[in-house]
Amino acid sequence: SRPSARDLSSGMDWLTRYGYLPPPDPYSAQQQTLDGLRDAVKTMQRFAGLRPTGILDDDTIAMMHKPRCSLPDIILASGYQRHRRKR
Amino acid sequence: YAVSGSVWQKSHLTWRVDSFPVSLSQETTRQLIGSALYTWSRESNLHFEETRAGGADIRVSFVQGSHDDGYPFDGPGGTLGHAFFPGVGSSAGATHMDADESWTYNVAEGTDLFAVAVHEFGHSLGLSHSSAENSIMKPYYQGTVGEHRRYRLPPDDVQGIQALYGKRSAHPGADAPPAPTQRYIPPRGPTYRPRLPFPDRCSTHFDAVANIRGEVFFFKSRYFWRVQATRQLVSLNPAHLGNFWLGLPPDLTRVDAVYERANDSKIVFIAGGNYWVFKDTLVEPGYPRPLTDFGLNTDGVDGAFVWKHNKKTYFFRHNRYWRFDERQGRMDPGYPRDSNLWLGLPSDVDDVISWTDGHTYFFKGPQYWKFQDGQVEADPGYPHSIALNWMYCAAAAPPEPTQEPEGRGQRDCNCQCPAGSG
Repeated sequence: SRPSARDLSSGMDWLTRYGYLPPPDPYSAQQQTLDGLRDAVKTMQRFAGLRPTGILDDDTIAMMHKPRCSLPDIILASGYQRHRRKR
Repeated sequence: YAVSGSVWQKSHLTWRVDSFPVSLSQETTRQLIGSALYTWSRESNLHFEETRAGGADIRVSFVQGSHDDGYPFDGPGGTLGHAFFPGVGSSAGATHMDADESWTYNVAEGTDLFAVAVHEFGHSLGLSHSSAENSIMKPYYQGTVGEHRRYRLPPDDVQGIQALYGKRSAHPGADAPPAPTQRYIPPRGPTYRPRLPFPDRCSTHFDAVANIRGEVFFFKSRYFWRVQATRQLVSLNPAHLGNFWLGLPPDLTRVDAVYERANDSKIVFIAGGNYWVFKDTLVEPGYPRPLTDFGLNTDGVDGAFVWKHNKKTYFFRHNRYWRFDERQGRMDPGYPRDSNLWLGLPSDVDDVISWTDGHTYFFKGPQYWKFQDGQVEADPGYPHSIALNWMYCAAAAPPEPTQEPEGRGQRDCNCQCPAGSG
């Protein structure tokens, strides 16, 4: 089934928090592309041992609700690199 | 396995438990923590020693909510713990467990402290999350791992720790600490609780919005979000009202208005016909007090703010507003007035702030209006979306076509189109 707007929104929050999507940049209005979101979901699914479909399906959403460690899975966040470049 | 890129430059490390969970005894907690560290030293050239002195290399604490390290906890479920990689800086080696979890050991209920501690100490020693099937460094909680003295690290984690610190030398050190003599029995039956249903910041309407010390606080039910002066959202998840603002009634389900007083920087919370005054995050004695103290004869207020241009406090209720002089302690004469004197503003606003950029923002439902510096007429082009401009929410994606049309006029098109678009 298609993810609801609520699932999509909380899914993007989750993907950002754990390093799969770059953090929002308050100085630009750039929005996340659907391709970028799909790639991030695929990476998350691969990491979690799910089938990498790129679709925010029920199994993926359930995995996002599992208790877990607070640290990100992908440490090299692009936001960090972006700020490094700016300096 | 994955490594963080930093390691301890010594093989003898000290550890200490700085605070304890409520659901396990201190002795059990120390045993499990010591044993969790031992699982790593058993496979590597590392040695751990408990110390009661301050300044230990690995410091374990049980904390709740926001605790000033950028990784706020979120109550039962959700995030369970985190630890900082080795390296320079005061945070290196700090290991935090969410005090709101029901910490247990080797039972099906609750959250197994030993299992989580082994994982977090992997971070403390320089390992990142692993996607390997059986790794303890998988980011997701996998339940109890059994009796702690029998536990051995999975092969992926053994390789990881040995890559960082080498294999254990021929003469193994002391055995693991003995098992706790008694198993923990949960005091309140099954302790599994689903994650609390936070309000969705992207679709909710806020009860109150306030500028406190230059940050904007968005209140909804028993939760709030913080937006820094740089417009950065402190956390995507809300914090619990009672974990931060100490002294509000535990059964308070919402606040109607919040503002920082101009004359003494104290913070005023209004809910229903009552108000509370806070010094920093602690309520002052003698509260709640009735709103009649302000000379308000209404059953409540929708919003309140201090206009930076005259330092006066404005209260809004339905389509009227009042102006209060905090220094004189009385309402200014000539009020209430009609709120449509603020041109372009709807009635029944949710709340108002005067922010550090000098502008005044009115919030109602999912939208907000901006009034330029000292003006009483809304900027053209407003209202704008709170979700998009304050809450870091994505704009709704356009619907995707269910079938690719082959060409105009060649075949009937089967697309999902916006209602009314023809």
